[in-house]
Amino acid sequence: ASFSAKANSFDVMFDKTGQMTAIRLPGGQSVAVDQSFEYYRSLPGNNTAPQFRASGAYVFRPDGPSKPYNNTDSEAPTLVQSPGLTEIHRRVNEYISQVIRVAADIDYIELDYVCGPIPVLTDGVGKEIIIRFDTNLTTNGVLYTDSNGRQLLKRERNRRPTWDMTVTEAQSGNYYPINTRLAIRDERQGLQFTVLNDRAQGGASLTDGAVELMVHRRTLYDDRFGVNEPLNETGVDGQGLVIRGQLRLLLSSVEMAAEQHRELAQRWYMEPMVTFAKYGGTPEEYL
Amino acid sequence: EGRVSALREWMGVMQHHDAVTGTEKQHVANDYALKLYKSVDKCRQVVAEGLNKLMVKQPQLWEGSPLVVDRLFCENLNVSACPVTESDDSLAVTIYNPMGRTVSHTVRLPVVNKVFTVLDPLGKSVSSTIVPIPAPVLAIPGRQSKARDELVFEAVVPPVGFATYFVRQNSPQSVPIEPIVRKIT
Repeated sequence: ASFSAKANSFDVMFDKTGQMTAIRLPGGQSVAVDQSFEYYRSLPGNNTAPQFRASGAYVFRPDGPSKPYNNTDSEAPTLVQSPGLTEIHRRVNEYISQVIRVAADIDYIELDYVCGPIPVLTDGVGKEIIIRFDTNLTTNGVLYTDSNGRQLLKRERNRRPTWDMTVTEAQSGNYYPINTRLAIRDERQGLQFTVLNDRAQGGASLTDGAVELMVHRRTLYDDRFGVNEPLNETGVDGQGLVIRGQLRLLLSSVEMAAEQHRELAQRWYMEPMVTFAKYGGTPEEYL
Repeated sequence: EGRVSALREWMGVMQHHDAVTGTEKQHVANDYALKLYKSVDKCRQVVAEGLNKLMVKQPQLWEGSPLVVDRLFCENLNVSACPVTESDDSLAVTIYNPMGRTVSHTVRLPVVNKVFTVLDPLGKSVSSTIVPIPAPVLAIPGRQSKARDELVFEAVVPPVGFATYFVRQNSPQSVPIEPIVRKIT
């Protein structure tokens, strides 16, 4: 690591380009974490056969595995350090950027991202953007999601609990709705990596130790399931929608994980409301 | 009742599966957003009056009227824009905590100036910092704001209650705490 930032219960290590590389727990235990943005090309389909529909509002169907972005942006990341707060501002490409925030008095890593407008006109290909975290945790194909809104459900890759499934689409067949969080566990090390999101998204664990969340989509073909429109919102300037969102990352022991992510999710959902008033005179008079 | 029911009813409409999953047509999505905005706006008047009642004294919340709420809430904090916090005025920032326990909340306010004093509800100075807003956020289409930085401080708010923090700009007691900003090469 080139430098580190201190959170309340762990340290976050970064390489010399500002890329997160690992999280180190107080006992000296380290988990490698590589975070990246990638994209899927949306399958255009031909909509003639029922099983060859386009990726659209109802179905996510990529045209093959996700592709990494080539970092062609020469702008160097910015490191912002205040007492107790470290931020790394990073441009991934011309339409994706992120801030990683680590504060000394909180137990999670905050990832703030801005994505869009997704360029589709030059190549005529719809794109579906994901954030992926690759860790060195041994997860044995298991992912935990909160898909029913209450409990974390165990999802096994390429498997369903009540019937024998043959997976014909490696990505779509393993994507799940993620309302508030998803998690992976390394039972041997007793560690859990949990990602909380600020809005319902799709998510998966397509390889061991990795989780991904779909943060933005723009498709050019209707999937013929009824909406009769492609997912192609143009935004206020006609160029395409720009979105800003946040993820919060937790790494803790399996025993402590539920207490931490439930408390954090509830606190996030019921976030305090901030209101303003002008005042004249002194604060004492106002009080 | 009249002001709260609109949001209740529109939230009911939005239990429809198209609204939940985003499979509605675009013009329907636009309409949902408009209806939500209008009904949330009505509820804000109720929230403002509720806060007034919780406070011991009745402050003038904005421009002399206790019921003018249009600029009492900032709708664009998700793009780090807020005409209220970007003004030169001293502000009372009232934070309501709906949780049943005390929470510590990081407040991030888009600002134009760089010198502030933040006081807690007892009038004691609170540690704060100024952090630059990332350039891509500044360029978000439709963002109308002069703010280039955010004022960041921690607020401790009691359970199911509120705390008022005071943000004073360019006051003689203010000592700016600027972050170290450097490019990673």
